[in-house]
Amino acid sequence: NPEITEERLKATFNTDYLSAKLWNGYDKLKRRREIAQYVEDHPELHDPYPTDFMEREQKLENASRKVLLWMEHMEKAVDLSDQQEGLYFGTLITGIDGHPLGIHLIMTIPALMNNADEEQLDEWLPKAFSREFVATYSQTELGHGTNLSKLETTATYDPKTQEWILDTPTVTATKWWPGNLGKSANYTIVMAQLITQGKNHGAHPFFIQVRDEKTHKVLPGLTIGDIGPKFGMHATDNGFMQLHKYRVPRRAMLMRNAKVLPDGTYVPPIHPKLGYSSMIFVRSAVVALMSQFLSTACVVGTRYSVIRRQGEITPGAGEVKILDYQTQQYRIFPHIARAIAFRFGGIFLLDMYQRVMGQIKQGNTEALADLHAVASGMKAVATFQTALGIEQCRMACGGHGFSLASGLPQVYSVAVGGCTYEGENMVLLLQLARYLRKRAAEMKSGGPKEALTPLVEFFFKTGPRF
Amino acid sequence: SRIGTNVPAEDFEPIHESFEHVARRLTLEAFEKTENLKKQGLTTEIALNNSAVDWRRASHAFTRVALARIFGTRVQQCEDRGTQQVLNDILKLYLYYEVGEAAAELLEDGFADGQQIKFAKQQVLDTLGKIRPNAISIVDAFDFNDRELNSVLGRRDGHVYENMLEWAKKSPLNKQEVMPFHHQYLGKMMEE
Repeated sequence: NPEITEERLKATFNTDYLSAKLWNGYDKLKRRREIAQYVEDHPELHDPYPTDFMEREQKLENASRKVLLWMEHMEKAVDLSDQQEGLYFGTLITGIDGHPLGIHLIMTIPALMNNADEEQLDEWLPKAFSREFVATYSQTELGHGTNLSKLETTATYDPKTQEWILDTPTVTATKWWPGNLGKSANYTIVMAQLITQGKNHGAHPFFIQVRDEKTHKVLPGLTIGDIGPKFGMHATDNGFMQLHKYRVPRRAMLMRNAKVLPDGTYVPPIHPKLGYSSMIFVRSAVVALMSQFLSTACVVGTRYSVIRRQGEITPGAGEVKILDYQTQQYRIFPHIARAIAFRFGGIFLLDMYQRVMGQIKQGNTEALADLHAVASGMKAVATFQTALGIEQCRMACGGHGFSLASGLPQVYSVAVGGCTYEGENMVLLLQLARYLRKRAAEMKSGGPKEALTPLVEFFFKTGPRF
Repeated sequence: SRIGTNVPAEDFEPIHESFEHVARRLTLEAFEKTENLKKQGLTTEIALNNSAVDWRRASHAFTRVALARIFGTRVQQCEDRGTQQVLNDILKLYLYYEVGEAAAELLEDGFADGQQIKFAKQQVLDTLGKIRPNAISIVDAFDFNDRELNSVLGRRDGHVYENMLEWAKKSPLNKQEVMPFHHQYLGKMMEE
């Protein structure tokens, strides 16, 4: 289209330089393009027709079909040692609506890596990587979400049989929302109140089997189902689960951090927030993910705005590209800027996460509170502003933005979910506030007691300006 | 605030300082509010609940500081001059736009005045014009292929309208010219 070619010829910079900056270097950029080309060259990886015209069951079946092909083609298409390559390859095949392995790959495996001890890792991690089971992460309940301390599901230790008795004692304790638990997963991590020797030690992770490995039937003692239609992510079967005094072995408790000995003695973790590490990881990853969603909307909004001509700025001079209107620029460009800010913010958080987890393995937990605070705040702001930005881009496309052909409603419906999953935004801002309150108290009492990250040093600057 | 004083508009340090000021002030104000409520006899929990809206503002302001600093640092690390220039334009837009978003908080304690906010808003408009010629190339640089983008409107080749029509033709409703049950009801209605 000459309209868009004309625009590309105006550029004052090399787009590949900027792409490389955004995608962590030329090598990564080159690999992105090679992987994308691989998908283009293999029609079996494509949808038979646009998934927007499919019913939900068809979407689920189509996603399952494609996940299998994704795994079959993986070795030929990607470097298996690079998780990002595998996930990108999968995104190209499965699209934005989710798929049966979504939580297994993004959340369960990192959660196992951070919460299982060496022996447990030896047992479960190879199977998780080779997809001998499909697992998910069951935390949220019908009556409780982010507030882990009030989860109602219990895991009571029975030293006589050396088993845990997992129970959802009320309707509101029913696990609700775990991605892929409804129909796809046969294992799950369950967050439950750990009770041993008559004392409740708070929410801890357990790794349990929920369906038969061969028949896929739900195991006795459990009730499992899909929670029904949602705003978005239509190819993800979000599940509910009730545990009816369901017995699992002692070693089903993930024991990297806290432990329970055969006699029921509780051994606490070195830091109380260590059990939340997978949640912190997801919050960190969400910021980068939001950048992708917002960038996507900005690409659509900007490109369409140079194709669409409507109205005249100078009477008689002819209809102009709508991107020439200052209001259109004001509507879209600040969100391009925010998308890039979230990209860099997301990279910063993921780097910080890796650094802090490395320190924790050495027994140093000092920076965990900083990471938790910054990740909570950034996740809340990025998801909220991303949703706002996508909506602006949608409206910038006029009526066509309302059509699923624009791709914008689908991106919005997935992105806006981020405002409530992995910590509802207001709760997260208040978690950051708790951290700020400590900094304020330190400031009032003459200064910090521990070394600060550069992000909070400004609190303690002195001089005429401060 | 030093925004819009005798500092060049491309020197972003006054903006960072201003965001830091807002974050610090809102944090300390929320802290004082909580402490005062406690002195009035409220428990810590109730005092925190009664100052939670103030704490929310402080948290948002702190996150603004973090995102702005991280963005600024990454742009400084850019080695290619042309890319750094375009990233700098985007950073400028980001920062001055955020000044506009934080205007009430900057004005609230007189840290900035109305003229400074006007200056920031004008910088936003000027930067929009500067970004305009590069806009398509900037979004191209996100490097999403059409499969990933999943958008007829956002196609890389720009052939939007003809493909909108092709997409619409795939609608299952177009499989039949007359949908039997649909027309059974409406047809009856029109007969009556």
